[in-house]
Amino acid sequence: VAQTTHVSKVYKLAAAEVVALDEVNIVVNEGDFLALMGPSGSGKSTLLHLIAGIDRPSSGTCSVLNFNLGTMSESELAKWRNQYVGFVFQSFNLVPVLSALENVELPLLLTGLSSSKRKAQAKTALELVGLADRMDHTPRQLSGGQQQRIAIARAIATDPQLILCDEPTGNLDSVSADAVLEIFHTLNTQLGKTIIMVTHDPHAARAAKEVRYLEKGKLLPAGEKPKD
Amino acid sequence: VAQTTHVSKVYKLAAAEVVALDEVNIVVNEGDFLALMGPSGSGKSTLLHLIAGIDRPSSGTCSVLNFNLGTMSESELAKWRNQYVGFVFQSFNLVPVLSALENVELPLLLTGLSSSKRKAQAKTALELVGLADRMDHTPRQLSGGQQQRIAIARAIATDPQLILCDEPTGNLDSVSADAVLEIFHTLNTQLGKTIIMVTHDPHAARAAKEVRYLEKGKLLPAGEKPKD
Ligand SMILES: Nc1ncnc2c1ncn2[C@@H]1O[C@H](COP(=O)(O)OP(=O)(O)OP(=O)(O)O)[C@@H](O)[C@H]1O
Ligand SMILES: Nc1ncnc2c1ncn2[C@@H]1O[C@H](COP(=O)(O)OP(=O)(O)OP(=O)(O)O)[C@@H](O)[C@H]1O
Ligand SMILES: [Mg+2]
Ligand SMILES: [Mg+2]
Repeated sequence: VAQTTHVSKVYKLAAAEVVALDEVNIVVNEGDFLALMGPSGSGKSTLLHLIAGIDRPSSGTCSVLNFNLGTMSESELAKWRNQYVGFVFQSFNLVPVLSALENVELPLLLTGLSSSKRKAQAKTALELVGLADRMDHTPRQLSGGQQQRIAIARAIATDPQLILCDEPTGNLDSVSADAVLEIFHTLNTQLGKTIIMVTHDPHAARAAKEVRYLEKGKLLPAGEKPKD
Repeated sequence: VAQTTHVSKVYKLAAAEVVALDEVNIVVNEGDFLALMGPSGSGKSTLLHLIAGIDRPSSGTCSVLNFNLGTMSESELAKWRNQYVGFVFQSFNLVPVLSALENVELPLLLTGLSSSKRKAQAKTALELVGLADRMDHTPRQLSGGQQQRIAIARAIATDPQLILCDEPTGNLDSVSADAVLEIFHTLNTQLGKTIIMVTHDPHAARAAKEVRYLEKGKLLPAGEKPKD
């Protein structure tokens, strides 16, 4: 379902080069639930963005859901993402001028559903994360953990095949975190969704089926952890 | 050092009222290291912002470092904060167009130090959080956990008497988190700084001397936890 081959990402700055990812080969199969862990700055968000086509590698190929992302234009990638992928950003990326409900509805706008069907589907997603009573609040009128849960609701509202989430429980107390992990578990085991979850939280990682580690841009072999 | 008396915060929205804080009476003494915990949306960030004078209560008084915040103007509060308080925001609030070093230097601009002394002090703070090699990166060129650590460096660069931090380890792996908690421990036990840390992470809470819980805007008595 998601495969990167010899993928590297190098940022060239004025004074130096930063190798964010170094020859990463990863294979994720349909129905997998993978937790991606590793030290701060080790390249996790970068890898997730490449798999979503939000960013392009400096070298190597990304093949996701049988699409070769490198051959697609920006607008083709945006359409593809809207149809198949749900993405939860590390910094949420909510639209400040829209309400929680409108934010969750956003990806549904391109689906051809009627307005009432869209609102109903968005409300269901909000109920799943326990925020139906906050649907008219704008992001500024929500707590950090509530914003995070809106971002999660938005990512699942279109019922995507592939869910990519970057630190989805970082701002949540254990009760809210467990509720979110329960949703992911159901989406994965009962609806066959593929999930790649970047996390620092060992408790969240335990909800996944498999854990892989990045260290300084390199993907460690299965079963290996970074040296402390 | 920080005392709120009968403090409430009510948000009035078009359709309803949200009671974010309800009659909170808290006393924090000099040299305390308090962890403030509670469910998502329970009012933790709101209380921290009131103690910092970044927001004003709907009723009640906030007395911090012997200043009655309610009697001070916005500019007086800004000056006071710059001199006495270090604040780490839940969403970091870094300036996008400035480098990491310039972001950390920002609170030092009003201290009357020379430019070379400011840069040296900012660099020391960056070294403490392990990011001296990223000082020329802008926030966009940093990982989530690196941005969080820049926000922490900025909060301690002026050597403030009171440190208020909102989820300071939420985006950090355990090694980076422990390094940050170690800094707080040193600031508290060796330099006598008072620290109020909002956190969802029980591991971070263990670094504090005391833990208090908020639930639905109410401060629970010492030793009491929210019902699950
Ligand atoms: N400007 C606002 N208008 C209306 N309601 C608001 C506003 N800001 C915050 N709230 C509400 O106030 C409550 C408390 O918010 P606060 O940010 O203090 O929670 P928190 O304990 O920090 O949560 P988290 O752990 O998720 O960060 C939340 O229910 C939130 O929806
Ligand atoms: N635009 C950029 N220019 C230069 N360097 C960058 C840029 N974006 C990211 N980096 C660097 O690439 C590295 C990997 O970043 P990435 O965001 O993938 O890390 P991460 O594993 O997600 O970290 P965290 O756990 O802190 O979120 C970091 O060292 C960061 O400084
Ligand atoms: Mg990241
Ligand atoms: Mg908060």
